[in-house]
Amino acid sequence: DKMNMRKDEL
Amino acid sequence: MNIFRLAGDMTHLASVLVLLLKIHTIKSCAGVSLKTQELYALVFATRYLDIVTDFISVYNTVMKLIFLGSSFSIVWYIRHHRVVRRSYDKDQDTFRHYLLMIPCMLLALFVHEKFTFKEVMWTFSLYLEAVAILPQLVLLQRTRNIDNLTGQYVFLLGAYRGLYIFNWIYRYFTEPHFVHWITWIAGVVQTLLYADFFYYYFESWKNNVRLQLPA
Repeated sequence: DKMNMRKDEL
Repeated sequence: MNIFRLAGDMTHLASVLVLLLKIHTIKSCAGVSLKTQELYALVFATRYLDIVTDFISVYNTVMKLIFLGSSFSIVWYIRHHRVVRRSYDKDQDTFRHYLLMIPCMLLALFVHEKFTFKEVMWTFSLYLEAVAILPQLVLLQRTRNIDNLTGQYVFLLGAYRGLYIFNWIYRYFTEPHFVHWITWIAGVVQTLLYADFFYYYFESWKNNVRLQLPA
C-alpha cells in the first residue's frame, strides 16, 4: 500500500 | 530514516539553535526578521497539528516540540524581551507578510491532497514555509553588515530543505512510498529562493570577506 511518506517527516 | 533526512533535521535544528544562541547570549536580534520568525511559528503550528493525535516516534515528537518551542520563544524574545526588543529594527523589517499568508491559504484551499482541515492546514504550512524566508532575505539586503550568526542561520535554514530533497529522491528509489508532488514543488521552490543567498554566502566564505547581499 502506498502510504504518503510525509506523515513521518518534519 | 536515511542519512539525508537525518542531516536535514540536524541542519534545521542547528539553524534554530544558532539563532536562539545569538539572541539569548548577546541579547540582540539585529539583522533578524521578526516577520520571518512569526511565519515560521505559524508554519510549525499548522504543520504539527498531528503532534497529539499521531505518534510516529519519540524522535519525531521531540523534534516537533523543539521546533515549536524554539520558533515561538524566538518570536517572544524579539517582541517582549526588554533588552532584545530594543535591537529589533522594525523600520527595516517592513515586508508585508500578510501578503504571503493569504495567497498560501488560498492556494491550500484549492490545491491539496484531500479537503480536510488537517490536510489543508498541512498544505498551507508547506506553501508558507517555501516563502517564509523572504522577509529575512529582504532585511539582509537592507542590513549593510550581516553578522556571522545571522548569515549562518539563513544558510543552515536553506540547506535543511535542500537535504530533504535528497531524502525524497533517496526514498523514491528505495521505498514503496511516494512523495506527493505538492511536497516536491514546495521544497524545490523553497530551496531555489535561497539560491542567490547561497551564491553570495559561498563567495564571501571563499574570498574571506564579510557577507553582503546586493541591494
